[in-house]
Amino acid sequence: APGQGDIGSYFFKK
Amino acid sequence: LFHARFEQAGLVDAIKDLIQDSDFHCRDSGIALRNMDNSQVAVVVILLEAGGFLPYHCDRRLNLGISLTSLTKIVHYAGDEATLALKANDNPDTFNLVLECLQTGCIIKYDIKSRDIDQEHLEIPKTDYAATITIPSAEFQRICRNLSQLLESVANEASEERIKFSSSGDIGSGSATLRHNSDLTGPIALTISLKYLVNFSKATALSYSVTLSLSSEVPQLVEYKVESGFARFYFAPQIGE
Repeated sequence: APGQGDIGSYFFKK
Repeated sequence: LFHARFEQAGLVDAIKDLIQDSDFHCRDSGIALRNMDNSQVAVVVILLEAGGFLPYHCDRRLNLGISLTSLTKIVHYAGDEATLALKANDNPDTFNLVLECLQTGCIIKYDIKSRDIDQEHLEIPKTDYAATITIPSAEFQRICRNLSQLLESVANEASEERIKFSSSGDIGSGSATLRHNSDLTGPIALTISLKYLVNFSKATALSYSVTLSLSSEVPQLVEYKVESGFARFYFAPQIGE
């Protein structure tokens, strides 16, 4: 959806 | 050998619209599932501790790759009153699903092939939220369903005594306000997609109350406590908020 963030950018193991 | 019998099969229904396949991590402490939804904006985390099962037995670590689409169909036709048992032996390629309808005594058994799921590891950091609000889960579901009939997203505003869900679209606007007795570090306002909140609220039958943990810069958390565990739904904030 437009404007919706990607959850992976918060939770993926770096 | 692994054997777990679970009386809240409705949990499967609560997550089926978010994830299609998932590894179920079975340990002696219980069963855990952690997965991103198909559109990569939400994460589902479920923990069911061994004490919530009767019986529970797991003598080695086991990852069962399960199609939730298939599991949902199996559970759906068994009805809400069914208990669900998972069994696996030393062959990790297949497992058994046993459904027992308590009212009729009917037992349905399946041998299911474990799916090989290429699942990325998600690390969920401990977070301090600006607001943690507990409200009746049925009220939360009613509000989300009602507003979503006409509108697409909802703005949550929380003050010390009330949480307000308000929404606007082409047809106009709507809002719902609920009292709460929770602690806030300050007033908060953020916007969440109603479609996802409606999905999360399918877990309503699992718990009398739902806890919303909100901050503007980090994923919001919608949590249902179940007996000996929890179902948590994390949702990414909108960009630019």
